[in-house]
Amino acid sequence: SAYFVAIANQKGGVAKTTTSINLAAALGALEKRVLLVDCDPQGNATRGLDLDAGDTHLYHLLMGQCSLDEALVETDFPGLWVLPADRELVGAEVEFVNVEDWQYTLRRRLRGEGSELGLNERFDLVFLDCPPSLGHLTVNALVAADEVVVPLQAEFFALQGISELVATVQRVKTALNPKLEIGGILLTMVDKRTNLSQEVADDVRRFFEGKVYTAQVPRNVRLAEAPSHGLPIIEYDIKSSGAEAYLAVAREFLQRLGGR
Amino acid sequence: SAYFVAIANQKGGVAKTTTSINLAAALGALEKRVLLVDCDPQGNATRGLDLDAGDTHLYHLLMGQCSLDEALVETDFPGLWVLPADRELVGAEVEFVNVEDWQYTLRRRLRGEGSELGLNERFDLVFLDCPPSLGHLTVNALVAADEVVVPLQAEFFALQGISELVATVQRVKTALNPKLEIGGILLTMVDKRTNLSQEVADDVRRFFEGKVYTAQVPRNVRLAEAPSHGLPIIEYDIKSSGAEAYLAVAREFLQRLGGR
Ligand SMILES: Nc1ncnc2c1ncn2[C@@H]1O[C@H](COP(=O)(O)OP(=O)(O)OP(=O)(O)O)[C@@H](O)[C@H]1O
Ligand SMILES: Nc1ncnc2c1ncn2[C@@H]1O[C@H](COP(=O)(O)OP(=O)(O)OP(=O)(O)O)[C@@H](O)[C@H]1O
Ligand SMILES: [Mg+2]
Ligand SMILES: [Mg+2]
Repeated sequence: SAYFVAIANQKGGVAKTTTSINLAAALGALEKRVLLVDCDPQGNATRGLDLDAGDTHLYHLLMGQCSLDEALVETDFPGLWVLPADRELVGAEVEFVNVEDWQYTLRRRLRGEGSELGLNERFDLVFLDCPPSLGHLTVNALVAADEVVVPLQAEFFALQGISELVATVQRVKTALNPKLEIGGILLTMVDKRTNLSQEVADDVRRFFEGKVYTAQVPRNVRLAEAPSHGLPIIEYDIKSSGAEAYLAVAREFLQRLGGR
Repeated sequence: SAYFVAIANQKGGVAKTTTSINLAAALGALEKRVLLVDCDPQGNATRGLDLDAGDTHLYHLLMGQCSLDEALVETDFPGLWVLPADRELVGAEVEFVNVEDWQYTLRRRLRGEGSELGLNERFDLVFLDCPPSLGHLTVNALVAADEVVVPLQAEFFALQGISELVATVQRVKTALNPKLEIGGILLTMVDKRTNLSQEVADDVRRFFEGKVYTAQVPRNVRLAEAPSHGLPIIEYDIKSSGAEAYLAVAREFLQRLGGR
């Protein structure tokens, strides 16, 4: 049945969306059936693939105003579907307070009994791109997920927030979703030329040991260019260091998954 | 009397904190009396200056549990004081719903009648570092502010969010704070070597015309290193391109202020 992965870190700008799009697309290229769910009202995962959220997207699904089938969008890329979002999704943050067991809303919609299509039959992997906060939408994603992959920029401010994120994952695991694990920490925007990146990377590997992906993503402008063309990196520039990195991340993700 | 500036952009990782710390410190060096208020539960502005939020910080001030005097912290840097924050500040987002006119809470605490010390006598400038969202804390900062400076990373995802930010500023101005203006847009992490940065910068200058600062901040690893030493860039490495840039931003800020 489908395996759910939240891509989360409350620190802003650490490549959550870049990782969500490119890991999902790379796994699609490796012949997995993949769904990318945009859980961020910024709608960057949606726009980064040149999609439009339309009239029925994650907000409407969460509020029970549309079916899963109406919200899903097929992309031009092998094996990749998207459940889009836009600014309207902010409304869910507010309206959750009126919903009993609001933390389970996303899980019920995607994994609940009779979730129309039965995502389990249609997809191998579901990725949830989270906003830069530990608010209601991120909690919903953590409750729906089997594991969390944490993109981590190798810099001081990003490192500051990691203990709070780990504590939040632990709280969700204890109170709401016993299966939840930290699947891995992925070092992003690594600049080999600076000591800062290397020093932080060494710290993180020492502290989290086997949880840190061997594959890391270098700073590569092609990754920042790709979304303005609506393409994952493997379609935009397969020869770039960014494409190579996310293919390596995808292979390591599958290895780690096989080991669980 | 004191002039209040919100540093805001819901897009994550665009250098809101880096700009807050370094613009405030540069203005302190130019002999202004400056207060930096950390309005982000991540507490990056606090930690980036090697400060500890302690037992009385912004959360306690907002909840009326401490006085302004008890929350303010003097730094080692000329003219610079800080009103710190830490994770506890998240509680304010939740508790605001029980407060009538919650949007004015920060404004009342900092600018209200009899706000003990009377910030007006003690400071020339007050900077409000915002979290990566348009939630209650950012709205409080926009209601307290005279103007907004928008750090903008010259990349696709950052550009996507700008219209939503402008719309939010407009809504706050109409409904809650008629004096609020967009003081300026500051291009950050500009990489002169890539076309992407230049193309986006040209787009932004065409669209926003005179609102875009002439000064821009280049990508400079010294800016990312400085917070791990608890220092503003002008103290960490005065010769760096980052220090030069933020001194130029500070001078242009004062010029633009003189013109208002
Ligand atoms: N390895 C990389 N090299 C160069 N640029 C990158 C890399 N990864 C991401 N970027 C760029 O850095 C910026 C931040 O990345 P992204 O938007 O994916 O982060 P995020 O964590 O999703 O941000 P938010 O917190 O706003 O959701 C984007 O402009 C993106 O294109
Ligand atoms: N001009 C620059 N050159 C190099 N690195 C920079 C520059 N400006 C900021 N940084 C680094 O980029 C990262 C993001 O900056 P910062 O944390 O200030 O952004 P932010 O908008 O405050 O993020 P958040 O949305 O999480 O509050 C930090 O690690 C910071 O040190
Ligand atoms: Mg994102
Ligand atoms: Mg910040």
